[in-house]
Amino acid sequence: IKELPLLQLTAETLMVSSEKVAHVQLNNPLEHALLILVKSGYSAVPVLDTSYKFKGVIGKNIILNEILGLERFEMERLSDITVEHVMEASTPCLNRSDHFLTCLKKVIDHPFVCVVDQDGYFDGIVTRRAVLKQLNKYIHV
Amino acid sequence: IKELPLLQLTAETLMVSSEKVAHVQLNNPLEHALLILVKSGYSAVPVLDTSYKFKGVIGKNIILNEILGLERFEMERLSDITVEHVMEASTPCLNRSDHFLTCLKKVIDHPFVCVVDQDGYFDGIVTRRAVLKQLNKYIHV
Ligand SMILES: Nc1ncnc2c1ncn2[C@@H]1O[C@@H]2COP(=O)(O)O[C@H]3[C@@H](O)[C@H](n4cnc5c(N)ncnc54)O[C@@H]3COP(=O)(O)O[C@H]2[C@H]1O
Ligand SMILES: Nc1ncnc2c1ncn2[C@@H]1O[C@@H]2COP(=O)(O)O[C@H]3[C@@H](O)[C@H](n4cnc5c(N)ncnc54)O[C@@H]3COP(=O)(O)O[C@H]2[C@H]1O
Repeated sequence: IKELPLLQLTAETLMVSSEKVAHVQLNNPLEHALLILVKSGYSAVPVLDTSYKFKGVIGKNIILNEILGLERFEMERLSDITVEHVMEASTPCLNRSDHFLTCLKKVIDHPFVCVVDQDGYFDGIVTRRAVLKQLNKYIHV
Repeated sequence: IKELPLLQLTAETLMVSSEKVAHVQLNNPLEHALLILVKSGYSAVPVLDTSYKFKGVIGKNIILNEILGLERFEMERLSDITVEHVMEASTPCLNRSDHFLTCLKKVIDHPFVCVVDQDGYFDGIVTRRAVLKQLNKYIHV
């Protein structure tokens, strides 16, 4: 099984390339971020800065948790808080040259993992779906 | 690769058993469903009826999409609409005796798949994480 071409696949070949990835900016208010998330249909997306460097991840749960008050969801607070203040900033990343097993290990605990170059620029995302599709293809030998 | 014990695993051994699965009821208002989703941290959960039969799936995106008006999220409508009216009712399911490859195929397009018996009772869910963990274990031979 070590010789399978599967194991030679890299994050670069697996990933959804950056131009196809919905994202938000560090300084966007949560109101804008929530709208992007609901309209794109994604539960979480990457957060980038103005020069397209990867900064973190934000999702509906983080946003809704932030505005959940004692009695109701305090929607008015969404325009007062920026993405930067609530996003998850310490998510694991991949490098485009990382091999399949490294990608597989990282998606065990994360629905998607961002691919970032050595200078911190965002290259794309490796999703669980992409990894599962490859495994399904190679398991039928 | 056909002889791997991996392929003999069943949905029953992979699944998160029903008592550990957060769920909502058909007749819950969306307000209650959204609270359950935000507090549990899950983006989507199964919908059951009062006798614990599987009926569908509901997630934050369906709920937020439903109340997104032209100018704002109309939170007041959450108490007027029930889960039954917006849930996804036609999601694929698994049977507890289904083997690994069937489970793998189904999680390619779904973060989790409900395990249901022949009378429609809810047994548990098979998650992408459970499938990926097994694949990671067996791929290191
Ligand atoms: N517009 C769509 N068309 C077809 N299928 C869709 C879809 N939106 C969601 N899905 C399905 O639902 C899964 C979970 O999506 P979720 O948004 O929770 O979680 C997604 C989302 O957070 C992120 N993601 C995926 N594609 C993205 C993109 N183009 N831009 C931004 N984030 C993306 O990666 C996670 C895992 O994605 P993955 O593909 O493994 O798994 C996806 C995919 O199987
Ligand atoms: N409380 C927690 N503790 C540790 N890790 C957590 C977690 N909540 C979420 N995660 C991680 O985030 C992934 C996506 O969760 P999500 O809620 O979008 O999507 C979840 C959720 O919709 C559903 N799900 C999983 N466990 C559930 C449960 N006990 N009750 C209800 N639904 C569940 O199945 C989907 C896929 O779950 P999966 O485990 O593959 O993938 C999970 C898991 O890797």
